[in-house]
Amino acid sequence: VNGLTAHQSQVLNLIKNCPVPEGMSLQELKLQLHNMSMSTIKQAVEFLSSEGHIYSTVDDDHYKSTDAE
Amino acid sequence: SGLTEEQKRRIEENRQKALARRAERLAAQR
Repeated sequence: VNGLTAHQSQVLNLIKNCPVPEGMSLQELKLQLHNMSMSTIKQAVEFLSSEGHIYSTVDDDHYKSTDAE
Repeated sequence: SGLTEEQKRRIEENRQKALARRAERLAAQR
């Protein structure tokens, strides 16, 4: 629908719904996405970041969505 | 929040850059 793969959409939705000010960490993503390997998650994060859907916050392990407030 | 001013500044800067990338990608699609 939005030009994203199923994996990319799953990662984006979790990041979007994270209420923490510093955003979601890769470790938290891994804990919630049992079906995805860390390398798949990192690939999705890199793509979403390059497309401007998400951005890194306090370090390169934490991400927030540009769609969320 | 528990973030320092420096962290808040960095986050806002990265958000602006991401918004610019997003706008660029959307423009390229049209």
